[in-house]
Amino acid sequence: QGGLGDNHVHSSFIYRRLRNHERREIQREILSILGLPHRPRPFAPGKQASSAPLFMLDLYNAMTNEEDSEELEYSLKGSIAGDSRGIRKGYPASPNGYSQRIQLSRMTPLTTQNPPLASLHDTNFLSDADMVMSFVNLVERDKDFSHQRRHYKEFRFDLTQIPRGEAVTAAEFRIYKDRSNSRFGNETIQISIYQIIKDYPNRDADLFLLDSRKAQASDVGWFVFDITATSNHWVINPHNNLGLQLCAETGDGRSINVKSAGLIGRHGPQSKQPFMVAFFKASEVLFRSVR
Amino acid sequence: AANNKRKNQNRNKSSSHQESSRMPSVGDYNASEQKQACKKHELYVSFRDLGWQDWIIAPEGYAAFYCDGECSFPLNAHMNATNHAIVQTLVHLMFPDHVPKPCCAPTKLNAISVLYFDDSSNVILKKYRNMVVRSCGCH
Repeated sequence: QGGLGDNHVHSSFIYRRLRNHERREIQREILSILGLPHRPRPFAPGKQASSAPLFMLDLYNAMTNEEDSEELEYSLKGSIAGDSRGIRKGYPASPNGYSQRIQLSRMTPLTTQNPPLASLHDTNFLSDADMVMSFVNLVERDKDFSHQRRHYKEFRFDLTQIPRGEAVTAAEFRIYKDRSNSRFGNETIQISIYQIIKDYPNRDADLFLLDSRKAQASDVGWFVFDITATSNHWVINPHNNLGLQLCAETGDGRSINVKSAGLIGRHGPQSKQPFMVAFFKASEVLFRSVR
Repeated sequence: AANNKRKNQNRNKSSSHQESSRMPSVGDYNASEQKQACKKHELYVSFRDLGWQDWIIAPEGYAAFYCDGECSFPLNAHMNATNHAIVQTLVHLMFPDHVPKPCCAPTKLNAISVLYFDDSSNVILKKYRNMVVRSCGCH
């Protein structure tokens, strides 16, 4: 059946080193299935500059569990009807183990040291999505202070590499908040994310408010901002992609330094660095040509 | 007794002579080609073995099937898919252990997911839910 997933492997599969011509042929076949012209060469692991791989691995596990629970359903029905495949060891017994696992994660307190977990909001998009992509922040130099003495942080993501025919069904910007600076006590802080409409060399950029969140200074955890509409706009008009600006203000509208508000930027630990993630849906059915 | 013996010898000689001159037919399939018959093999492909573990994050590998050997009645200029399916089915009924069934119907594969880095270190999670393999030939 040619499944791509180590949890489809039965003990009867032979583990042996591939011969050279087999290796080349299988590499060619995998690249054709993934739609890639050549094997990618990502940055060195240390330079990942985001915690996206951890988040995406979490989504991958959730997705694989979903596939298995579909298979499980099949095998449960199958085994009732006398199919020999039976129930897989070590997986949640209930066919909806996936949501069960997510429920568990919802119960974890916000002050968690775990890697970012998929929220229920992601779950719906995940089960519909054919592809999920996380994007590395391209801004190298942090500009913390605007001309009109407003604190902000900039983020930019390259969405031009999205495969043709994929439509954005949901997109999020995720940033981790640690405890704010003690001088804010337990004040309410408003965190806002803007789309940069137009940039100027010697004055503040034109901004469009996308989303904003209220947080207590003592709150710790991931903040998720919905940037679906903006992402779709950028995919259709890449030249309008000037990035995002993140600002933090106190309750009385005073702009404060994003770092002192507790928001982790590119220099924080890898498991807490900000990233963008987008969910995609494709329409065509993929036929593999006969070799 | 001598006559009977000579008669038997004649009969043997004529039958073997007869055999070598007849064209090989469906019934004779299991003669010389048995050791070359196409067989379906199972193989675990490890991405580490492919040297790709630096950009494929998960899974570690996947289960693959491949065929080795000659089809009993391969598709070629003289054998189209329909004839192949008919002949292969007949011979499979006669030698189920040696000749596999024809496999021309589309086969839907299990859903698979792959997590990997692209050239810019973006992470891509791709899910293949409705992959269909259409093949004709032994498997």
